[in-house]
This record gives sequence, C-alpha cells and structure tokens, in this order.
Amino acid sequence: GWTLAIHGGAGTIPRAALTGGKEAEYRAGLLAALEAGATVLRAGGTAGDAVVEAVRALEDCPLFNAGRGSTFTSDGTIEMDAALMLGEGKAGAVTGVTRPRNPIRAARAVLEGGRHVLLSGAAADAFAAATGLDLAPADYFRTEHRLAQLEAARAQDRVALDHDVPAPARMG
Amino acid sequence: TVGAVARDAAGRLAAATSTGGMTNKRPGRVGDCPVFGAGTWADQAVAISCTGTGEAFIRAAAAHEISARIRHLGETLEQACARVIGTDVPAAGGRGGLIAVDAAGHAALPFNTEGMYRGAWRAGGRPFIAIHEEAPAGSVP
Repeated sequence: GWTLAIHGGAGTIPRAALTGGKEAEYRAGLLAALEAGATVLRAGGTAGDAVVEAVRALEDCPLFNAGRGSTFTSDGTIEMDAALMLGEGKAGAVTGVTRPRNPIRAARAVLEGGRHVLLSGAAADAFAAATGLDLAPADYFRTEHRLAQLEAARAQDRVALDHDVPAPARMG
Repeated sequence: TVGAVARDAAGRLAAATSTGGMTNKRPGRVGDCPVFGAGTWADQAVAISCTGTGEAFIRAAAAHEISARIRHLGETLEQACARVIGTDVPAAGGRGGLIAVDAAGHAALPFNTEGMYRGAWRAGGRPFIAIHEEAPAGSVP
C-alpha cells in the first residue's frame, strides 16, 4: 500500500489565533492537499507525482507559507524556494523565484531537465517560463495577512534570523 | 513552509518542500528547503521534508542525518527522527518539525514547537489531520 504525509509549517500556533473558523480553514487546506496526493497514489501513480500534487495544493492555499500566501522579504518582495527529490536519486530545486505560480513544478522541471540540480533567481524564473509553466504576477502571491506580518516585523525592527524573535514573526 | 513525503504502491519514495522563507528575511537568503540533505531528502530508505529555522537544519544536515542513522545505525524511523528533531536541530540553534516516511511505509511527524500543521493518509485508512497535540507528535494513528 501507499503512505502520504504532509506539513504546512511548524511554530508557535496559539489556539486563540485559530478561532472564528480559522482552524476549520487550515484543516480544510490540509485535507485538500492530502486528497490531491492520495488521488495520485490511489490511481497507481508515483510517489513523485503525489508529493508534487500535494505541495501544489498547499501552494495554492493562501493560508500557508508557499506560493500564494508566501512571506515577504525586508524589501517587500516575495522570493520562493522549492525542492523535489526521488528515492532513486534524482533531484531538482529552485531558489529565489518570483514568477512560477507553483514553485514545486519549477523544481520538478529542473529535475526532469536532468542537466542541473538547483537553479536560482532570474535564471530559475526564466527556466520556468521556457519550460512552459504557468507564471503569475507579483500581486498573485501577496496576501494581507503576510503584509501585516511584515509591517509588524518592521515596526519592531526585527531581524529575520535573530533566534530570540518569536517564530511566528520569522516564519509566518 | 509546506511539504509532502510519500511511498507509493510500488515502494518508491519521494519528498517535496516549498516555502516563502521567513518574514522580513534579507533578499537572497536561502534556507534549508532547497538544500538537499538539510530540508529535503529522499533515498531508498526514507523520504523527509522539514520546516522551521532553516539555518539550523542546514547546520545539522537534518534530513540526511535521519537517513544515515537508519541506514548505518539501524535505528527505527521514529528513533532517528526523534534524535534529529529533539537533539540535533535544537543544538544547532533551531526549532521546527519534519515529516518522514520509510521504505516500509511507516510515517513520522515529529516537531519541537507548540504545533505543526500536518496530516497523513495510508491506503485503506482515513486521513489524519492535526495542528497541536491531538495525537502524539511523532506518530500517525
């Protein structure tokens, strides 16, 4: 049989922050990702296709920190990373991409291209475009709650990598 | 950060991770997600996706360390994951969690934070979803 597991991030998650239907929204987002991956596995698909579909669903959900709903840099931009690795020893990743609607599909394109393991920044964006992946404007990835987190971090002059900064501020 | 790991019916393993990084991060900063062996890893023994303080997962080579402990020390999936997320990552200055599935289809979802958005599903079973300690942090019902 098959097994699938997913995560949508870890950290300080106050129960009070999940009131007003928020918890149900998160659970629905997680279930949709499980369904997306399980649909592939149930049909006899590969583990690689299943994890890409599960992550694609999480990227599409604005609640989670990937794809639509990603956190902001100190410059107010969004830079995303994604990686895919198969047990048979194949790997592909992208860093600092700004345009692929689903960065995990860009990572898979790098893997399937076979020549490289990791592409970064503008080169990775261009590779995704040349591969024919769906691209999105910057506004697509931005959400109000991530912008509010950036503004709060700026107001407190928080440096992203200080380990004494509470996890929610650093990781959203 | 989001991620998924799977073992398919033919026994193949795979891991995927995707992230926007950290709020207010320096442009150009890269965490553990695309660093193979740190935040993402898959081989014949295990598939792993991590989330948390990326720099610490890189310093600990967290994902590959789990595989190495299983392959070379004979640890179970839960033992290896518990060691890395409970000892190695904190020692490297980090917090977070991970998901893993081994060649036999066992899954582990440990974390050392207050909670982790997580879920798992096995063939013939029902989907499991949790945020806090609804179930033991390292196990799947």
